[in-house]
Amino acid sequence: MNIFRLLGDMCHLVAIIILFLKIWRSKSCAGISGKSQVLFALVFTTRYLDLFTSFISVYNTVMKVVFLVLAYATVYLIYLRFRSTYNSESDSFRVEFLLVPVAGLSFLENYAFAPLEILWTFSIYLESVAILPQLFMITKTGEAESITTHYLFFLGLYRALYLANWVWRYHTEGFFDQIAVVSGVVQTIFYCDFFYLYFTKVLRGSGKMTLP
Amino acid sequence: LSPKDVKDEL
Repeated sequence: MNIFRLLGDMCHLVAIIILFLKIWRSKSCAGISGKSQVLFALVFTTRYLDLFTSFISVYNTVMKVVFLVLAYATVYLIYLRFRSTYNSESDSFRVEFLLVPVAGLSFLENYAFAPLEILWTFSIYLESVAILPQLFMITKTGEAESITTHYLFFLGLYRALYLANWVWRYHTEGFFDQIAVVSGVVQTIFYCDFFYLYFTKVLRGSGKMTLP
Repeated sequence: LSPKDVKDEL
């Protein structure tokens, strides 16, 4: 554990809590991609199956359980509790175009051809693209509420901090995980355009982020 | 380090 890793995890947690509270308090999931949230729930489910097979630390176990619970609670709010506020027409990204290649790649490029290992690899690859339906939705509607952009900012910051964590671990421990690092770099790149808009539009202005 | 070591990350 290093400071980048810890801050990264905290940003990830903050992002998930921001989204959950936004939907819970406003009783609306307008502007939120339910598909991205289902993908994230799938990411956590397939990655954290090792909760049943190996114990790493109390921190690790607690964080995994919290992420899983919040991910499913968010999906529940979007698709069941506040379903009437869900913009299904704008959330039109075809997730099969993500799931099929990601599933195929996880069978081809993994550390061991074992069920848990393939599911872990699948979760790593899927996480790198899971935000695309949300970014697609913002591009399609041309706007996002500022609270939604704060959610995306913390999610992107979490990714950037994990990159710093890997640089740190490489230099201090000689640790290098190519699947996680390559996917992590790809994932972080998706946020770059958003970061630019966030700093130039959201933080300088107020209210919604509108696309040029 | 083996790939298993990455599993301590979330």
